[in-house]
Amino acid sequence: MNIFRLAGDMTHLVSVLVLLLKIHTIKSCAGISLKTQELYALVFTTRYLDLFTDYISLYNTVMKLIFLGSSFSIVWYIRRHKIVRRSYDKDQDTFRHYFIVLPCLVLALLIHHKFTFKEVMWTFSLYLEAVAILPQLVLLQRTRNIDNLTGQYVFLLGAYRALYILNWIYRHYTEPHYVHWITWIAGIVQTLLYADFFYYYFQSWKNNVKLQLPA
Amino acid sequence: DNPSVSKDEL
Repeated sequence: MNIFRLAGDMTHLVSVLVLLLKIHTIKSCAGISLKTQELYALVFTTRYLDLFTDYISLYNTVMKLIFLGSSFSIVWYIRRHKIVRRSYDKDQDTFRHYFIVLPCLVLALLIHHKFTFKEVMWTFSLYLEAVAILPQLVLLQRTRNIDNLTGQYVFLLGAYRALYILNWIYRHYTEPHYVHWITWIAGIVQTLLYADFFYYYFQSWKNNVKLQLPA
Repeated sequence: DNPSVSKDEL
């Protein structure tokens, strides 16, 4: 464990807890894309298949349970909670799941480290995580209103993967056999997707104006 | 073969 990875995990943890806390306290999911949240639940499910088979560390297991629990709770809140669901903007959140899931699945079946079920699912989760934010970014551009909690959520989510890239660079130089180009490419694509959001986020923060994404 | 190390990541 290196500082970049710990910082990345903590940033990721804070991002999902900020979102869960927001939904739980103000009982609203305005501006949040259910599609993205469902895709993240799928990412964690397909990535953590080894949760019960390979024990790596208490930290690893606890964090996996927290990510699984929080992502499914967020989906439950938006779908089932009698108050929260009323604030879900389903007419704007229309990104088709299969436009994202199918290409990632096909890509995982074509490009992977080993052709085993767990390995293909793990690779699928990497590709899926890279693009899972798209419905949320589309929704933000459509609704154009970004309350600061949602802005912070997306920012932290992007920051976590950027920290992971630093972790991969660090491990590449400190652990000789640590080469995982699939992880790296998916992680870089994911961070680049956030790049334009980062740009507008910093602009709004620097000029101290409300965050507006160009249509 | 060595279990791919990045499996110890989240």
